[in-house]
Amino acid sequence: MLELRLIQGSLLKKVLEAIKDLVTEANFDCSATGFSLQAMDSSHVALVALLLRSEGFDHYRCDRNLSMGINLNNMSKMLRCAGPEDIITIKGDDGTDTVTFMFESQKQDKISDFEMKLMDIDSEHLGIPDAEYQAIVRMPSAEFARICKDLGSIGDTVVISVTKEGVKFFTRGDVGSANIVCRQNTSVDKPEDSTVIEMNEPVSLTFALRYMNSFTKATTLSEVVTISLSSELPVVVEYKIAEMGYIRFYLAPKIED
Amino acid sequence: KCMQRQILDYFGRD
Repeated sequence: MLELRLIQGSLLKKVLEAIKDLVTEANFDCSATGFSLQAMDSSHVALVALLLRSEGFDHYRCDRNLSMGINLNNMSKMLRCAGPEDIITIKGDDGTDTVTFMFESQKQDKISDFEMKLMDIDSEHLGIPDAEYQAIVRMPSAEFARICKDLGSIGDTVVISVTKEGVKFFTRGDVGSANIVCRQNTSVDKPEDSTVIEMNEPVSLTFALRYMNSFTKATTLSEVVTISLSSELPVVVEYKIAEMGYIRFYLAPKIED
Repeated sequence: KCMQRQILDYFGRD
């Protein structure tokens, strides 16, 4: 028996919109810890890890660990039928091949049940090691989205370089090149508007902008994005989900041949 | 020429 009630149902709608273009099918895992997902894109270049902690739900019942194979496009279609203020409850049962999404309006005067078919998905769970990163950049998520969008109109790849001067985003394409530098900026009143750079060592890595632009679909989930870089690891682009958990995108770099 | 690495080059199967 599974029953997860989320007062702020819009969070789940936003999560789906953020990942459905990157990953088409995935297993949602439900345990005492929370509702989570780990999946790679079809080319195995990017990985998304989502965690919505059980404490973040208004009601969380998960009698036994349960893995639900879901086509994310279909789930997104169903969640789009929930109003922006609706409370969403996810209901499931062991041994059934469906999951039910219940939408309640805030005034409780409209209740909708959407039942969705589950599917068998053969997915491998990857072990993500705890790591020390050479540089961690925290910046406004909207600013990062703007940079990725702008650079994406010029080139296909972005070189992200962190030095003590700041973080530099560089691209080159047929029409020319572009270079955007963001300096550390903590002097603002609103901490979410700051750019903070923690650097142990300078680092410079190249990534496909197509994926970066896909990750920025999570911008509505958090005002701040954290970009963790190390020359030995995929970059981590993390959006915290208020009070609940996170959505982390891992992207393997492009390496000089 | 840049070569795209894959996630599995870094993270092992659990």
